[in-house]
Amino acid sequence: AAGIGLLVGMNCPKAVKPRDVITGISGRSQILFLVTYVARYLDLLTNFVSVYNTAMKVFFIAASAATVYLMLFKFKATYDHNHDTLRVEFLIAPCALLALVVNHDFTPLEILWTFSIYLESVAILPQLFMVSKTGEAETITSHYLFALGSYRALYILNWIYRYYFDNFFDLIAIVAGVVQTVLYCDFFYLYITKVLKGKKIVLPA
Amino acid sequence: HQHGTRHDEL
Repeated sequence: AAGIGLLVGMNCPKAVKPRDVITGISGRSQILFLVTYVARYLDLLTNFVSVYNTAMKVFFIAASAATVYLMLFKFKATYDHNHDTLRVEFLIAPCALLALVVNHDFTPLEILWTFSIYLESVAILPQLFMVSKTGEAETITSHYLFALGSYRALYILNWIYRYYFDNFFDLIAIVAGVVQTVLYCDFFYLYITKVLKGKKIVLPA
Repeated sequence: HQHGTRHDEL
């Protein structure tokens, strides 16, 4: 929530330097995250868990839609699309196929939930590809990515807790969550060794 | 252990 809030806040018109954020952020990853949240939280209409759960779902969808809107429409001119070129159909198609084959239940909502879990695990790839192409990441972009990666990494601790104390596990969520966290590892390393020491991420040529 | 479709996580 902090990460996505940071992203929306810094991209807002009144922010000090919105350009710094927009140029470093992959619009393709942001669209994938929006698709992820919409596909997963369709159960807003059918399944009530808690006020917190509902509020966070609405927040994730709204903030993610706002980010996509700001990037692709309002601040279209500053969006660095030349470096944002990873083909997202190569991510979406395998996730859709896998969701049709490996799921808990062959129903529309369940398949969309499963698709969202698989898609989220790889949704950061256009962003990482963009950082590798430009060879650097603004510090504010780095904070955002770290918050986004921590969100799933912290769930791994939660899943271990639930396995032992709640007698519950969801293998699809666990495997996808571990894959997702592994994809962030290289970035986590750069974040800890550079950004936390006051330097911005610059990759060797 | 029960597993499956209790989607109460975000």
